[in-house]
Amino acid sequence: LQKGATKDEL
Amino acid sequence: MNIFRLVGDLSHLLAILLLLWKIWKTRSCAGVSGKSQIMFGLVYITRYLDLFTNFISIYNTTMKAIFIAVAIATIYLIYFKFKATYDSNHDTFRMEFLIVPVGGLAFLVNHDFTALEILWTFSIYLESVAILPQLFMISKTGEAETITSHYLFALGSYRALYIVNWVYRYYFEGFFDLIAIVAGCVQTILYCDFFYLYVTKVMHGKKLSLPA
Repeated sequence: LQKGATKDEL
Repeated sequence: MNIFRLVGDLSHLLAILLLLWKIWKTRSCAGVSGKSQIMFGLVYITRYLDLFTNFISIYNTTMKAIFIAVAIATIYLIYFKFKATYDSNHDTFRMEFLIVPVGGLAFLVNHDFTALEILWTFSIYLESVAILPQLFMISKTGEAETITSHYLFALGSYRALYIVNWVYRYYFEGFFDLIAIVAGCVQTILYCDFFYLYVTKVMHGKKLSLPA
C-alpha cells in the first residue's frame, strides 16, 4: 500500500 | 477521482460560495466567526503552496485558486467591508490555542520532514479544528441563521464524503494517507452534534437553535 505522498486531493 | 471526492469538492465549493453570498447579500457577517475564516484561509494557503510548482490537473489547479480567492474575499468582507456587523463579542475563541498545538503536532507527526510536507500536515491538522470558533460562537449566541446552518452542513458533508473517498481509494487503488484520514475523522466528528440539530430542526423548517 502506498502511503501519503500523492497530494492529488484538495 | 471518484464520485465521493467529486461530490465532496462540490459540497465544499458550495459551502464557501454560500457563505460569501450570504455576507454579500445581507451585507452582514452577523453570526459568522471571522476567526474560523482566518484559519480556513491559513489552511488553503499552507496546503496549496504547490499551486504553481506541482500541476496535477486543470480541475485541481482551478479549485485551489477558487478556494484561496473565496477565502480571502470572505475574510476581506468580514474584517474590512462589513466590519461594523462583525460580532466580535461572541467570536471569542482563542485561535492560538488551536494554531500552536497544531503547529507543534505537524512538526512531530508527518510523512516527511520537509518544509512543504510539514506545512501540508499543519494545514490538514488545522482544517480539522478550524470550525471550532464557529461552532463555539453558535453555542454562545444559542442560534444560527438558516443560511449559516446550510453553510455548515455543506462544509461538514465535504469531509464526511472525503472519508468515503478514502475508503474507496483504499480498496480500489491501494492508497491511504493516515494523517489525512485521522484528521478527517476528527473534523467530521466535531460536526456530529450540529448534524443532529440540522437534521432534526433545519430540515423541518425550524431555525437552528441550541437548547438553552
